[in-house]
Amino acid sequence: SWYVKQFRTTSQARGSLGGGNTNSQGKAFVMSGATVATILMLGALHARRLYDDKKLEEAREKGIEFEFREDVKATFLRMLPLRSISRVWGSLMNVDIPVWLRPHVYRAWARAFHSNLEEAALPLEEYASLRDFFIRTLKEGCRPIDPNPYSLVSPVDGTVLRFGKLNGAGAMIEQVKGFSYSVSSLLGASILLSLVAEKNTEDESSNTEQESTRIEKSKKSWWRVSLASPKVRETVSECPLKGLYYCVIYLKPGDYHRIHSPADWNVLVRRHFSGHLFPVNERATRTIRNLYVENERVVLEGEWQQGFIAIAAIGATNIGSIELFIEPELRTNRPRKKLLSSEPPEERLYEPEGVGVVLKKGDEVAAFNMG
Amino acid sequence: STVVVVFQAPTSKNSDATEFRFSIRPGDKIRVGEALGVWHNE
Repeated sequence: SWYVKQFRTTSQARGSLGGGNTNSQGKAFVMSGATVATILMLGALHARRLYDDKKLEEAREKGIEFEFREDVKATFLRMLPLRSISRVWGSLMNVDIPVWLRPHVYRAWARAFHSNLEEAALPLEEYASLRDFFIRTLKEGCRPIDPNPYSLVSPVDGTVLRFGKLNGAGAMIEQVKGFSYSVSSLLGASILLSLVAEKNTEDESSNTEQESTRIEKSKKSWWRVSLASPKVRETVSECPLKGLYYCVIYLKPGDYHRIHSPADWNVLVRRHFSGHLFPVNERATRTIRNLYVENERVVLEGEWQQGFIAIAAIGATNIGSIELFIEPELRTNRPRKKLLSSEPPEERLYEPEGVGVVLKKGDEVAAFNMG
Repeated sequence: STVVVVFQAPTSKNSDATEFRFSIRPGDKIRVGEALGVWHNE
């Protein structure tokens, strides 16, 4: 419609050659036409996004699993300088907004991305830029932490994509049906994780032995077993087997973007992978191969009462940098110095050795920044 | 942005009593502090 209007205006201007006044009116008409067209385009994109989200939810409710299918858009994305685009986006979002305009901008953002403004810790006028608003803290008590001592809590607000049990360090996590990535590629070469794998293998074999012993014992009468082998049974109950589990949570643009501690744990190692910054929305997971393994991410690894634990915070084009509260000097989404796409991660061991940084369940750990 | 949590938790082949169990489903909206899963300490 913008082109049609522009064509009409140009034709009108050419038709009335003698009138300078008509020409300026035409320019004004083109300007207003462009503005209306832009607003309409943004509206259409938003409506399309809502429609796609609804379709995805409906499909998921029906139990439909999406298959991996790389497409032209994914190939095109690989050619774009997404890290530079992300940094430019971050700089734009860091521009101070006039105080009078702030509530309008943030309300519009909240309406578009379904954020709850009542939870914001500060009045809207106090967030100087959209970037500040994006990583806003919440009012006290907005996120009560599950009091059950035998629970692991969610570190973020988001949508659960996948979860399950893994078979050792070399196990694969399914990105979507038809494509998977390995845990060790996601977290990096981890001594802790390899120890877990070894332990799991040992446990598997000892469990098989215990199982055969148990079957043999059950052949005897119950009182003979209880008198003859109390130690064996005690050992089994005191040291239950440990499995390796995972959970993938996606944060939409309107979600609260701070990461909290999922349990009481000791963070021993931090790894920073400087990779690509592909979008990580649901469509991207179905079309971009190795999405989580290729994107820039920060991995925190350590131990909790049940053994190994790690959190991988994966960036995206619009939310490219990750800020660690336990290591404020860490800088992510920096310009690349090397041309190689697969650089080894930068690693830091937290001190004191073997203890690292102690975190309590619910403590703030990190935040995703815009750009 | 996305967060992946990988962790060890109790598991059992013989009895479900102590096994870690997720209390979520794919597609669920979850918030900070809500339980991802629980296990029982016997």
